[in-house]
Amino acid sequence: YEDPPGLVEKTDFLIRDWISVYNSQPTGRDSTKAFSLFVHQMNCQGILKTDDLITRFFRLSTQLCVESVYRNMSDQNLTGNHLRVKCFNTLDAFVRLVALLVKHSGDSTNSTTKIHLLNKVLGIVAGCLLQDHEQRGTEFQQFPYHRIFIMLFLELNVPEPVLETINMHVLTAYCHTLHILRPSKAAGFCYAWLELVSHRVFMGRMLASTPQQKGWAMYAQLLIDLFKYLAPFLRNAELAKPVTMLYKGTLRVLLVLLHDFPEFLCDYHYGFCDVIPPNCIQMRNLILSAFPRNMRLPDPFTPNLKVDILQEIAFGPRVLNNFSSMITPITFKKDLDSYLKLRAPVTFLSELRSNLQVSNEPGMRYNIPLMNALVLYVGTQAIGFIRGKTLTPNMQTIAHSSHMDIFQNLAVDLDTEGRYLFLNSIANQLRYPNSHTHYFSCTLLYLFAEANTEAIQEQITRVLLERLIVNRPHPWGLLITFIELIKNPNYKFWNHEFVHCASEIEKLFESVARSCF
Amino acid sequence: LGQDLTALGLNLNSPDNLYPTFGGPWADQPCRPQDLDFHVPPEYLIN
Amino acid sequence: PLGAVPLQKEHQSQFQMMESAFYHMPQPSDSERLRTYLPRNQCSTPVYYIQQPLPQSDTLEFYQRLGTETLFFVFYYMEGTKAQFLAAKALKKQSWRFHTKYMMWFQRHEEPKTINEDYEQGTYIYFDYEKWGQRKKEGFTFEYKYLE
Repeated sequence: YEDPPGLVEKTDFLIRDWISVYNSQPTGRDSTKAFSLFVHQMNCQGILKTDDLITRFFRLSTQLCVESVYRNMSDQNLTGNHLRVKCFNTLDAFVRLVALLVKHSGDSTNSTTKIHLLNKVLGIVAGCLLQDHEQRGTEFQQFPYHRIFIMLFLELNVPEPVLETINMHVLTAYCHTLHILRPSKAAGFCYAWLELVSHRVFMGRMLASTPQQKGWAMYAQLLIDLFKYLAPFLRNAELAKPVTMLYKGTLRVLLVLLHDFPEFLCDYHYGFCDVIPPNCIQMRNLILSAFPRNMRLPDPFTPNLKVDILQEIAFGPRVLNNFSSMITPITFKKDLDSYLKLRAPVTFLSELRSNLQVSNEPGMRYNIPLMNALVLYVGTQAIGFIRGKTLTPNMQTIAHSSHMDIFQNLAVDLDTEGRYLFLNSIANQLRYPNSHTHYFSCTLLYLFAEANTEAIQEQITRVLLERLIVNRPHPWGLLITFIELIKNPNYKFWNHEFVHCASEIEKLFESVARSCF
Repeated sequence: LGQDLTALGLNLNSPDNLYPTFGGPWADQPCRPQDLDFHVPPEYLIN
Repeated sequence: PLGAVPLQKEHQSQFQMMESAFYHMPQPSDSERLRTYLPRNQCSTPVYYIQQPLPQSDTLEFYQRLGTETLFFVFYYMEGTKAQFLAAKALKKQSWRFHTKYMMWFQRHEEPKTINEDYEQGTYIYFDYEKWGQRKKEGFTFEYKYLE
């Protein structure tokens, strides 16, 4: 609703005054002295009298600063660096004012007022961005908002005691704001958004310097926002240039995570694989290839590698998300648990497919997160069940159980699309040496060996092959499974017609085989 | 077949972490020393 | 078997917004503090120049191999960055000393005539960043309290 009369003019006057004061200082010098004079001025103008006036002041000053940037950008005489420096002078001054107000609001021990003010300002800038995004459409410019957010983040992350004490709050406030501004909500801001999320200082704070990995879950959520946005565009293999730009940018970020924070990818890959389109093979491989830095992976091509006796196989990977609660509806989960325990009700198997199918739309028929959760749940229950009999999972002990009934039923009963997703859910567990990788590797090979039609065997081969032929990296568990499949004569792999269906396919298998022996 | 991930401008064999010099999602090379803010002694801010 | 899925209406409008943003990509300098002289922006050099940063170019050893003028250029034109910090360290290794009052670098030219715990007096060479050259300064008093 309307601003009090004269407030816009007052704000305009104050902001201009501050910007000229800020720019008259040698940059980098602390503007604290000028700041205390300015706060006095704000007081005299009555801006700080009520929370509502402060809110209005920040909204108006944000709009004024952004407006001035749009004006500069439309000025033909201003281009390149001159344009940017002129805009920076305005935006950086506004940011410095906000940073000083946040730092000095309330007394030094009282973080609440500081955080309250920061959340307010971030919310206001985000609100202005979304409104601007809505109103201007394709004329929207990400530049001013990007600058405000990143410079404020850098100002609030300089190593100063008062800021260190509120750093976790600052990070949380930023993650909330970036989630509000996620690409599916502000597609015109998506490039700046990814630049903010992957900025070296932001990444370092979220993933490295914040103790007890407290930033990891929030960071994972931001990546899920990104994958959800990219998914519909990546489903169609030929990517338009703007999508390719964002996709390659995402790959760069994931490569940095794979190199510097592999444990982060190990912990959160479950949620990522739920939202990454199944045809996004290489990006998924990149995530699944992560393994703990303290682990040494045996060379998958080692002749006669005995995976069963690797000590890491005995330990389960860290699982953070509660996938069992993702198995809905509750009646389905109850029947599932009952079948696992008692192999009853027998109807459970015949109804399995209908629980997983959500539409008849080709390519969209199945609930992928539910499929992933079901496979992981049944697999982990199977491992526990086998261990409960003081056995270890292997080709013999995984057979003839209610768990394997379910997997074999899915392999037989699902249509091509459903079985592809089912086999992908299993293949997504083929990662670094751990009990899940081992169990699901055995399961995939068992399904191949026990398949009652060659179509299933061909599809298992396809799912593995499409993950192997893309450029590196390849998850360790994928390699050892495929090597076992083509090496172990029990699977009679080379006898299958589909192996020889085309000369280039045959050559491909042979080249993989050669690199194995 | 996907991208050649070794050609995206990241030194994947670096023994050091990449993120401190990560140039951003569009950069095809890491930040150089002159790109990185550094808390130099205030006297150095000659301007 | 999943095949392509036609974009829904919502995705198409998202694509339009993304496409227009694609033509206004963020610049590298947008994410950095304002650099008065050399903002962080890609300047495309001819392909026959080395495109990647030189190996070890972020180490003190590398800076110690740079010429003195280059070190002064880095110090005065790459203010507030790691490069400036490395250049300062390399200059100190070459027995330059930064005078915080004059904000200039001095180097002893010969054994000073007077030395005590507050200052030393003698002939110095200093780097004049306005005329961009090294000059001799006779009888200069270098007060230690201004030594960075």
